[in-house]
Amino acid sequence: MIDLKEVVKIYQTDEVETFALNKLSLKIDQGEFTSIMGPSGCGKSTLLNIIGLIDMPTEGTYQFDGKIVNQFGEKQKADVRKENIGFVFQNFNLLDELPVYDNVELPLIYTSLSAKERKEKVLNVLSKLDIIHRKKHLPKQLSGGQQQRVAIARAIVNHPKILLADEPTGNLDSENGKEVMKILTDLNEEGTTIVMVTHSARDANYGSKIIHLFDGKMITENILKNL
Amino acid sequence: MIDLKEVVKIYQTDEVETFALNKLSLKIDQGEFTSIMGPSGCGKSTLLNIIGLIDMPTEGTYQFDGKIVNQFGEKQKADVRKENIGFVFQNFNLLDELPVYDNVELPLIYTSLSAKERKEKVLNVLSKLDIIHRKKHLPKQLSGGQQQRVAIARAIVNHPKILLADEPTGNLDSENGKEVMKILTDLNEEGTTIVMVTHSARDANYGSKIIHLFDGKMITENILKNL
Ligand SMILES: Nc1ncnc2c1ncn2[C@@H]1O[C@H](COP(=O)(O)OP(=O)(O)OP(=O)(O)O)[C@@H](O)[C@H]1O
Ligand SMILES: Nc1ncnc2c1ncn2[C@@H]1O[C@H](COP(=O)(O)OP(=O)(O)OP(=O)(O)O)[C@@H](O)[C@H]1O
Ligand SMILES: [Mg+2]
Ligand SMILES: [Mg+2]
Repeated sequence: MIDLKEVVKIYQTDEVETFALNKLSLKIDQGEFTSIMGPSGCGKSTLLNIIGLIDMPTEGTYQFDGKIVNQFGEKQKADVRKENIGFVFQNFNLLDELPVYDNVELPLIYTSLSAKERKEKVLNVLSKLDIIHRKKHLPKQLSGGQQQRVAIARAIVNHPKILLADEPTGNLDSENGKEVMKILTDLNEEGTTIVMVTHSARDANYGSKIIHLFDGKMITENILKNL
Repeated sequence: MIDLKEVVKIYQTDEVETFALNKLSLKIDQGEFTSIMGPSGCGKSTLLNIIGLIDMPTEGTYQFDGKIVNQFGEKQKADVRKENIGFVFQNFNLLDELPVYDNVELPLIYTSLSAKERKEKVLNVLSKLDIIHRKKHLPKQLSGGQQQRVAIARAIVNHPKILLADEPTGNLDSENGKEVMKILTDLNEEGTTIVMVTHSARDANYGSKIIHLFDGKMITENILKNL
């Protein structure tokens, strides 16, 4: 499903050239649950952004479902994202001017679902994340953990084939954290491919494979379970 | 030093009235290290914002250094903040248009320090947080954990009397997290009063007192150490 070969990502500022990813190769099969760990600044979010077609590699090839996506134009990339990928951003990226309900409904707007069907899905996922009582609030009227749960709700409301989650429990207490991990595990058992960045060793162990990054390179890859 | 009596904070939106804090009383002495824990949405950030004079209570009294601050005007509140308080916000609140160096220098601008003295303090704190190689980057050119470390550097560069830290290690790997907790402990041993919100039981144990909030109330207060 996902096949990265010798991917390099270089950020250039006036003073500094950073190899955020440095000849990284990685394969992820349909239905796998892969955890990514590593020190702050080692390239985890950069890797997720490339897998999610939000950012493009500087060198190397990226094949998604057998198609080389490096050559894709903006429109093609947007279509692949909409049809396949749910993303929980590390900084949430909620739209400040829309209430919680509308933020979560966004991924459904491009589909052929009726308003009634959309409403059912939105309310269902908001109650799963224990945040339905905040559906009319604006993001800045929420606590940090509540914003994170809204971001997770938006990412999974449309049952994506692939869920990319960047530290999904970083702002949550252990109870809410466990709830979120249970939701991710259930989705994975239903067939969703999951790639999760985390600093929590406990959460990483929910995955079937853990990879460790350091300075843009993959230093270990542990297979945890026989699926 | 800090004396909150029956403090209530109510947020009102069109549909919902939330008691973010509900008759909460709390005393914090000079030089103490208090940890605050509790589920997402229970009022931790609201409590820090009130202690830091960023937000005002709806009811109840707040005495800071023996003075009742509820009646303070904006200018008086700003002076108390500048002279006494360093704040690590949960969402960092870095200024996007300023490079890292300038963000960290901000609290020093209001002081009588020369540019040379300011430079020494800024570079010193950036190297302590292992982020000096990013001094010319803009906040959006940093990883999540790097932004958090810049936010911590800015909060401590001026050696505040009180440090309010809202989940200071939430976006950090365990190595960087330990470094930050060591810096906070050193500051506390030098006399800085610290109030830290955290979801990590391990980090909470660095404090001399842990309080647990639930639905805006303090449900337990554990004294950990004989100072
Ligand atoms: N501006 C606002 N308007 C309305 N409600 C608000 C506002 N800010 C916060 N709240 C509500 O007040 C409650 C307390 O929020 P607070 O940010 O203090 O929680 P917290 O304990 O810091 O949670 P977290 O661990 O998720 O950061 C939440 O239920 C939140 O929805
Ligand atoms: N727009 C940018 N311009 C320049 N450098 C950047 C940019 N974005 C990221 N970087 C650099 O690329 C490196 C990798 O960043 P990335 O966000 O992938 O780290 P991360 O592993 O997710 O870290 P964290 O755990 O702190 O979130 C970092 O050193 C960062 O400073
Ligand atoms: Mg990151
Ligand atoms: Mg908070």
